Amino acid sequence: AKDDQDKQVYIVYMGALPARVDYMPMSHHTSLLQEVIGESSIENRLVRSYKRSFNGFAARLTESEREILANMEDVVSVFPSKKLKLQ
Amino acid sequence: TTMSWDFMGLKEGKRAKRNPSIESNTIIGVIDSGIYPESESFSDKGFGPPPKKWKGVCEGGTNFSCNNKLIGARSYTPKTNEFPHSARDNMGHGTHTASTAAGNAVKDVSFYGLGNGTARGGVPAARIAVYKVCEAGFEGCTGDGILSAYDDAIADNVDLITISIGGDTGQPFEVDPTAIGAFHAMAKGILTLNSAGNSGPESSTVSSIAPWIFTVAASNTNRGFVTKVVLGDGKTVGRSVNSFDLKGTKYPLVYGESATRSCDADSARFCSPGCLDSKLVKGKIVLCDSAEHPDEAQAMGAIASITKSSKADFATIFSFSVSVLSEDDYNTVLSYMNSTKNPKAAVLKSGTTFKQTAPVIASYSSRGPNTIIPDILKPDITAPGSEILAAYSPDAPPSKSDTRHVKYSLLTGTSMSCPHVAGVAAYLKTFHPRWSPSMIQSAIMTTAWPMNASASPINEMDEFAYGAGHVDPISAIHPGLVYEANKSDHIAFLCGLNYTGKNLKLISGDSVSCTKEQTKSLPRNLNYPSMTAQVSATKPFKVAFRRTVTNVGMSNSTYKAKVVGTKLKAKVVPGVLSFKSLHEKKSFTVTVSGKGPGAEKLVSTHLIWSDGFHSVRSPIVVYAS
Repeated sequence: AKDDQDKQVYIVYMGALPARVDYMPMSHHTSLLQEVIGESSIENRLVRSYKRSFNGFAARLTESEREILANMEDVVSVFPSKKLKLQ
Repeated sequence: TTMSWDFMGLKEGKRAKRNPSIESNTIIGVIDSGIYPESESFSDKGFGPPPKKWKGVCEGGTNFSCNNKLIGARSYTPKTNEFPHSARDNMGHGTHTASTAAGNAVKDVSFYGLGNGTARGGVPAARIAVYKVCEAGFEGCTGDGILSAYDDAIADNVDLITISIGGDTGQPFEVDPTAIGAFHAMAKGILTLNSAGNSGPESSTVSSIAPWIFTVAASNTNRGFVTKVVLGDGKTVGRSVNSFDLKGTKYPLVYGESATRSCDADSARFCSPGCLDSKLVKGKIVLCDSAEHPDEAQAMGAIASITKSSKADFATIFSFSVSVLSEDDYNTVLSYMNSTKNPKAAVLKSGTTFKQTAPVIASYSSRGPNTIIPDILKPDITAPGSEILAAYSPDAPPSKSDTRHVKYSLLTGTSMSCPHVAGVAAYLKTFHPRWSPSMIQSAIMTTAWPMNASASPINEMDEFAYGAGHVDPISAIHPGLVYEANKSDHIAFLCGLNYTGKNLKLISGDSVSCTKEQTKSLPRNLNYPSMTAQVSATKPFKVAFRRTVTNVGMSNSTYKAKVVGTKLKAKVVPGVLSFKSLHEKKSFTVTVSGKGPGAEKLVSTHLIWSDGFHSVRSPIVVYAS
């Protein structure tokens, strides 16, 4: 339970989709996440993938995992997924 | 919408010039709380199959069907026990905004007889694709869900995106999902319309601040709902949408402050939850100092409630008879009650009045200046946002504690003004299908009706309240000249803001680097249809704006510059632009000078380029914070 409390949903933004035809965003997102959390199972961690118009994903991360991801070359920015309101 | 489109001059059916075949190929992406697919506003009677360019899907979930009008649906809300996972609208908001932008024309709709007319969208023949990111009972709409909605909407090939969602204040681009999503949309030729926010009339409250987003403020138009309160000794007028008819019967008045046995006077006078005593309010009209909790009075058996609000310039629906009064009117009722032995009053059913001063900016509409990019004017434009009657979801109550179910209801907010401009942008695109997002935005801004801040007693914010003015759909078709800004212009703009390397990639998505020239470029020189500069409050200033216009009027034309207003000294060089062909571009510089405007003051004027047929108007705003 404490582990879950430590985590929050972050948006991991990776900019434009690479033009390479063999690029598979989902598998890239998965491998990045696996590398950071140090586990092969990303169940309950990967919230969503952005893969059609731009590149990135949303994941449940701890603060230290966020920092590691933010320093990765392929990652442009990592920021908390805030709640917004209907106006 | 039973009145708003007429108010703006976009008449119903054949009374407005339209391009039906192109309109039918237009797809509006609505990022919101879902949609009520069974609404008559989204019936596909008369519609052919979806446009060939459509690449989306109908993944509305349980008991949700699309049709040839509502061609796509996706949902990004978290799974809850309360509602089945679906694109169905459990809040009413998404149904309302979608129908305002592109709903069918549906005759004889009203809210219990109030506001009767034809409800319709700006482009009734257009298609709708829904991206649900907000769910009832779930507090807010998540940033990660909103970014997913952009990811899909852009790839699905929508023509424009309307999103009436935001935060309380502006956020840096790099942590704003709407700014990131809208940048990618703009790069693909898709214009994003976003509501300015409802945190007015305080300054610096506009939450949508990126120049690649078209930010919409809200106006009150010429139809106002009023709920009369008849006192024993006379009459006053209040605001609300009261569909309940008490037949003019007068009931005893009681003040919330004296109708409690459990709360202190300060809590009770607001009718705060748990304060009112049913024995003291039953069968009476309860006066509450706030319009937040009149349903507390209802729950305790009150017949009606009279409340006050500092924002009494628009009407709200309540679950029983309520009239919301201005401070002065409310005090009149209070002093009547305190000076009379057996005070009584009647709260009448609402009626409508014609407001000659319209349009005026709504009190709640968020104001500039732009807290993140001081030299970009936000909001950009104003459209009707108050008391808008449009399609609603019967699955959502029309107000708090309400047990009624309606298919059309009234809502107020910049959420409502945003889809009006989305409808206008789509309408404009049917005449100019190849125009870029910036051309559409420019055409709407430079043809806007001038607005006068002084018409509203609680607004002295001028362009920070209404931007370029009030949207004028018909004039926008023929702007004459447009200010264009494409992806590379926006990248140069970001370079000028010191976005480099990784940070620049953050916004643009591309691995680009800034040239020396780009790094030196000033944000105020982005080719934007408005011109804004933040200067020192006390020192004399002289600032220049460089702009380029594209001729989209007549091939052979000559435009002369005119600066309207005397508050700023302005010089335009060259003062005459001669065009030999369509799409020809000409550049000019506007230099404004004067003494410091004073702290938290703005001075403004307008640049108008005119060829005798077209009038291309841009606000010039200089301010000090």
